Amino acid sequence: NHQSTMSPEEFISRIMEAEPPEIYLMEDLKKPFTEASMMMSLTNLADKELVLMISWAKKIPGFVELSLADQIHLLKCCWLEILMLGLMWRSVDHPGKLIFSPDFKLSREEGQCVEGIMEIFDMLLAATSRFRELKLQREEYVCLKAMILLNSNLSTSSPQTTEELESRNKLLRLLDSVIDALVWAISKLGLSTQQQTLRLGHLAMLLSHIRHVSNKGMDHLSNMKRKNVVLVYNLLLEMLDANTSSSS
Amino acid sequence: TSLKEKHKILHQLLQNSTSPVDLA
Repeated sequence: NHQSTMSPEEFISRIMEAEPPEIYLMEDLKKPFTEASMMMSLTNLADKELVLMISWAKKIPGFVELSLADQIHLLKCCWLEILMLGLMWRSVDHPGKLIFSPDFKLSREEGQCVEGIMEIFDMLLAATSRFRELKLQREEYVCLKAMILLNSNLSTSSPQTTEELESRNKLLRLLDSVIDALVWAISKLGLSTQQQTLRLGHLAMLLSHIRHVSNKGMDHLSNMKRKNVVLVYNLLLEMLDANTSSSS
Repeated sequence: TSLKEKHKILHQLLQNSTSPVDLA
């Protein structure tokens, strides 16, 4: 497989090229926000970003060689984590603010108008602060994003068919490649061996925090949809339904 | 088939090569 013979440098170069373009909300934001208007803007942006996320995933070396079922499972499990990590990356140089897009920036206080969202904003801001303290580099960021995608669904059931088994093996090799790439990116920072190991650990530990915020966010969005605060449609609805039905 | 039915848009986007910008 080509990705197993690819150097970590080449792997990072490919995932850097896969990065989605900057996306704009392109709405006239009427402030102050209402609960409905803020949720509508957030979900509109998420829906646009999701379409680009599929295209991004397809450019991760080896992803399209996985079975279609595995591709679908991985994306439906990680989509909100990926959106949140992107949000943290855009916000890393803006303490106290969440940069959802260049034309849609919110302070934590603006979260007050949506019931239950300030808690999520605070968790997002806390993780962003941690990335700021660590001085997260772009190469590390793209590796973490690919790790979230590839590590999102470790199925508990054993592969039943040859195709499933092959796809599972490809996925494990892909995870090896992305870990190698992150280790390589860290090795370029001029740290001691011990500091490199610690940095790898700290970055990996942040992923569990992102999974936790994503679960909170998923519950929040499902509640907002159930209460008819926001109309969820298109790809976002499909991803949300997939998630809630698999967890119920 | 059920997986494809449940994730129609996702399935379509994964399978086709149309520019995602056009679809958005």
